[in-house]
Amino acid sequence: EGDSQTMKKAMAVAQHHDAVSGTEKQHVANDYAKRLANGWQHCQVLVSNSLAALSGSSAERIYCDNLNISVCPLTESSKKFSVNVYNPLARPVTWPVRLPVNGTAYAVSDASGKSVDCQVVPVSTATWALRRNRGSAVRELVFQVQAPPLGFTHYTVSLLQDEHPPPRVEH
Amino acid sequence: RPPTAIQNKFLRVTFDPDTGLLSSLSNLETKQTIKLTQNFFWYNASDGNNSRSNQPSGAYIFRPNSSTPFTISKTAKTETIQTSVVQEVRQWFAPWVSQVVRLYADSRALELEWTVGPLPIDDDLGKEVITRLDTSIKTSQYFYTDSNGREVLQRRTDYRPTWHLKQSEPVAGNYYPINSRAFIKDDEDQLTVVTDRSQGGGSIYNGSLEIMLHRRLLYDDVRGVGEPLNESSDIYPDGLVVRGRLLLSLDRPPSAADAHRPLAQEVVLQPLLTFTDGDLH
Repeated sequence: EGDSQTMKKAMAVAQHHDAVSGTEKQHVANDYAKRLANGWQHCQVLVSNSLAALSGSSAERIYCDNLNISVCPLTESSKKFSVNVYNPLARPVTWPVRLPVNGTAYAVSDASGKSVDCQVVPVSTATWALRRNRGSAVRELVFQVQAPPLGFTHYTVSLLQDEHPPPRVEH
Repeated sequence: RPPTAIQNKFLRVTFDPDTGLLSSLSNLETKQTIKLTQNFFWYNASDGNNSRSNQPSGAYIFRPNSSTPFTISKTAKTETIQTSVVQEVRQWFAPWVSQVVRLYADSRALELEWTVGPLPIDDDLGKEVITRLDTSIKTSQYFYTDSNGREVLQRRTDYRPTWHLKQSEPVAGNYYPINSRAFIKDDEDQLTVVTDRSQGGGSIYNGSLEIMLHRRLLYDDVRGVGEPLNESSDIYPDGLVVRGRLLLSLDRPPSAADAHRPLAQEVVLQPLLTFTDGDLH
């Protein structure tokens, strides 16, 4: 059972104490981070439940919290996966998506099955250094998604060409 | 050598082939161009051992010991990727500073994705790393920041609107909070920078806009924390690494808000991605 109350409380503590300004001792900063991470875990369940109810699909949803450093065990190892995009804005948005992958060519299609232009680019050396052995993606799959106002859509990604077999990664 | 330029339908960005740094930004729709140089610098943090004041730079107090920051590198090693979806120029300034200048095919904003850290402190100098955008815009000592994500306020060098200011801190005294955006403008051009997090920023020179990216300090600022701002973690035992994004938009001043308001909305309320393995039923 998910909830947003845990995150709400963690945010309240963080904001009351100016938690993001660095004006607390390190062990206190660690505690704020732990509370916020725990809050987000509870929110993930809540979001999954909501999207399952709205979409009618109870398939397990995976969250990738480290996409900014090109880490996502699912996209790095899967030959076929779907990307669900929820747009919290009250207007349609077009948004670039970058997913860590190991294949060299992929096909991306939108919810209606229409093909979407996508490209595979190498992961930068700065990102390699930054992620410190977390994740193994050597490339990123880049494409634009379009999401409806206050709603969601999905894109299907299929591996077309695999230069090297993807390494085994436990989700 | 870096490419001379990357461009899409809306923007054209040029690079200096000798330095690898940005050299200009053009809005192809409004047919406006500005000179734009961007680089990374660090201020040496005051250790409090100063004849004028014993206040060290710390978590609460930004106080460089000199108004002139050190240049991290005058040139950048570059690598270019050009595809139909995205064009990137990857710039490497130092082992602890790199950046990707990114232009998506359908975007009206230029993305600067910066990565800074771990800041070296083996020279026993606290460091406050900034990026500075130097432009041809005639700012006449004015720049603008949002104070609370809603109202954008005019800031003027060495001036406060409600009292007579005797400026004692030429850099820190002209720094202001940026919660989602800052801009500089003249009659013709407005360069708006949308940030992905709250940061500090200032316009110390006419035509320039600088933004604080990362800090690593060796002394407590004696404001109650009792620890210097010097964070590390299990993954980054030699100091934190920070990665963030700046989105640049160049427009005519009367219509600039039409671009930066939706842009900032999209940064603050980003789409949420979830994934499902295999076929979606």
